[in-house]
Amino acid sequence: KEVVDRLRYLEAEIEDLELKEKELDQQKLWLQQSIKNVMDDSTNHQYPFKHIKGLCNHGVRDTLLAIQAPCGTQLEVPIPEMGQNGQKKYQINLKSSSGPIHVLLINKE
Amino acid sequence: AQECQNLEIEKQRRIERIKQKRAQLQELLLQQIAFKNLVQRNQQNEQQNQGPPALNSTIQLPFLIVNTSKKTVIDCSISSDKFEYLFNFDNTFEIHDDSEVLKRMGMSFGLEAGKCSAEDLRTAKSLVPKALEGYITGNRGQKESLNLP
Amino acid sequence: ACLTPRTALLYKFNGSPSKSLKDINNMIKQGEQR
Repeated sequence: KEVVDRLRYLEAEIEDLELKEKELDQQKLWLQQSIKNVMDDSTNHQYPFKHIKGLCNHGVRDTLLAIQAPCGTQLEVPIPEMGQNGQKKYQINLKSSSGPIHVLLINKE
Repeated sequence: AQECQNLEIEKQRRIERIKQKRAQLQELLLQQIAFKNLVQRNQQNEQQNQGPPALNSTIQLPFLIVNTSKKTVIDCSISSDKFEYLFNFDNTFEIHDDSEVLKRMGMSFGLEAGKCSAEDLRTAKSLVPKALEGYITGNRGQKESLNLP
Repeated sequence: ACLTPRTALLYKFNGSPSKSLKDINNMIKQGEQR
């Protein structure tokens, strides 16, 4: 009897989990559509550049490259390997299929 | 008993999947809030400045930020149509996406870190679809479920 | 285990989660330590 009760209980739990998962899938679709609507509002989704420079003022004393590319652009980073001169080489490949890629050097004297 | 064991395994798999989907939903919620907040702020800026910002003072979304040491030598090859770039760095770098940059600039009101004033919480709630407001200010169950502190 | 050794990590603009970038940053960091 105990095993049968356990079985019934598990079946009910799995049914609940299935409903929960479906609800999350639906909510994710709503949100993705909502974000797409915001992004499609092309007049206003640019990001004020000065704030990226603001990142520099946040003690980020680095060189910053801003890469602006069409949705779907692929970025590929190979596993770092040793170059001929014994120095490690770090690489970034960018490939777009729907529009040009723009790269901005943000804070280099 | 065998059937019970199979269902236990199935139950764990589903719980794991739901956990991942909640994390994704939280990420999307924060993204939505940050983007909408950005759009509202851009509109306010344009009203104050009576017009759009100077062309070279903004960057279109989506974008990525690569940061590396000032000493790093960067070698860059670009295809003539600008559809392909190859960068070689002689030092390490880090890459962050616009969502990360927007968060660091406080565009998602610090929700991801649980440092959000009541005022900002109200604003954040107004930026998400009605059906999802519960995750921002609703009952504890929903908030906890997205582990939004 | 994947048949061919993985030689690179990929990220798609507006298509991959931020986690993919965290994985890339970790790989670069580990590459440095190695």
